Amino acid sequence: ARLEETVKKTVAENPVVVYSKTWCSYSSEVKALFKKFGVEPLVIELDELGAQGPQLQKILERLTGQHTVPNVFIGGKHIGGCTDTVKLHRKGELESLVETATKK
Amino acid sequence: ARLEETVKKTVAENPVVVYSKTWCSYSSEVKALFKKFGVEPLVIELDELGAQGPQLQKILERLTGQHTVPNVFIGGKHIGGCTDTVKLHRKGELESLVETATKK
Ligand SMILES: N[C@@H](CCC(=O)N[C@@H](CS)C(=O)NCC(=O)O)C(=O)O
Ligand SMILES: N[C@@H](CCC(=O)N[C@@H](CS)C(=O)NCC(=O)O)C(=O)O
Ligand code: FES
Repeated sequence: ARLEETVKKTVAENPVVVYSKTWCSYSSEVKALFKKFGVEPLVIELDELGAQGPQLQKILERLTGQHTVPNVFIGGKHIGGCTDTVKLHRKGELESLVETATKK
Repeated sequence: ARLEETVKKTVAENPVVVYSKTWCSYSSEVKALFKKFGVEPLVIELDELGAQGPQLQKILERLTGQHTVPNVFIGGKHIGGCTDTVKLHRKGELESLVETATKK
């Protein structure tokens, strides 16, 4: 329950959070997308946390139904993976979501 | 040397070969691209071969300079990864490479 609280706190307190793996190209694509319009997400590399990595992934799966990386949150809301984030960007909705979340 | 011979033989004897990992989206994208124009590549999932997986990856790195997946060969020639294959497709060169390789 402690680790679950940490995840909930992390996504509530940071406008953009990306759970990632360092060697995954889809994770890199999502990180690059945010950089392109000047946003510095909080990035948590699940493969650099030892045993906590898989534990966090299990919690993310319980909280979001998604066990894959990248796992993206904006303004505390679960967005999804790389394809979901790119789709929002193509529709022009990502920037406004980020703006609202950063103003909070 | 035995495993290296197997890799050389595999890429020489099959028109299109993709060394992949089952859970990697870039590997899936490349497999889907070939399927789109009706090509059935020989797919080798490195994460399903136990200890041989990392050994094959080391050999691929020695032979091609590339340790990442997907690792694509057409007509015995090293093409590269997902971005390289997609670039060739965008330039309209991928289909003709595959055609020449399949006629051999
Ligand atoms: N459509 C999803 C795909 C996510 C996905 O399949 N991620 C892979 C890595 S690229 C993963 O986490 N695989 C681990 C698994 O499938 O267990 C997205 O765009 O994020
Ligand atoms: N641009 C390359 C990227 C390849 C890449 O970075 N692949 C990742 C998985 S998506 C990989 O093999 N990572 C393992 C590593 O970096 O050691 C491509 O398009 O194939
Ligand atoms: S591991 Fe290959 S795209 Fe994520």
